[in-house]
Amino acid sequence: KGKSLYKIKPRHDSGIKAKISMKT
Amino acid sequence: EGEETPEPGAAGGPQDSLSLEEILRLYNQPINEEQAWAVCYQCCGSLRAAAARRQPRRRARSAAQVRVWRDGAVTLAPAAADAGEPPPAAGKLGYSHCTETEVIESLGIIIYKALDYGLKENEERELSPPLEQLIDHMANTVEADGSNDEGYEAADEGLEDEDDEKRKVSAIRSYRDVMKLCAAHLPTESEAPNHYQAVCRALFAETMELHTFLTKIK
Repeated sequence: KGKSLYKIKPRHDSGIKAKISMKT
Repeated sequence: EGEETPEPGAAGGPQDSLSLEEILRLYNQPINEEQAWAVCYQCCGSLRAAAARRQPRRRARSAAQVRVWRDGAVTLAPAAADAGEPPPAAGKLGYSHCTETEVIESLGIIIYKALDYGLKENEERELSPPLEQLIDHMANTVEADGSNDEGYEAADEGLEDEDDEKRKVSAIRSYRDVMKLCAAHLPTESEAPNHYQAVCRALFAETMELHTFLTKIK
């Protein structure tokens, strides 16, 4: 219950995580 | 992490809402994609209603401000009330003088961070393309407005399927745009209000259940 399944990949310079980080 | 377990309902009486931050801390894991769509839809719904009542707009500064209610509503609370932060500096990205697209941008960032919760700096979660597009557009709305582009252009190289074609997202300019995209994610768009309310109601109920369980163990 409440378990979320997701894949993790190495952070990419052009990925959304990098773009979001630049905004914060 | 975890040494400071939040105390929902610590003030006594039945608790009617939980912040997204409390939810993340209690589970100690990120929200799932369906919850992200649902929080997004529900929060934009309440922001739209608040805008109609001419309430001041405010940016979301942290997940502590996003409140999930027992009935499945999701609201954006003032920062100082929940986060125990000092009030934001007047003017600069602060309370009432921001645009709808800025509020959407801040919400997109908060939701992304909730999906990314607990991941290391060098790790990135693989999101489904529609959700990634939604967040990307929410978080980039100010730029999209400024450059007056028509959505994508060359940015999304990997999307060539016909299915993706019809899901193309143009610039998000309003809460309604976000809600439309969230509704389009479902097989039947008209089910969006009930479906997303139910997802958020379940998120609240399950988190409270977990909290009760953890309290008993303690």
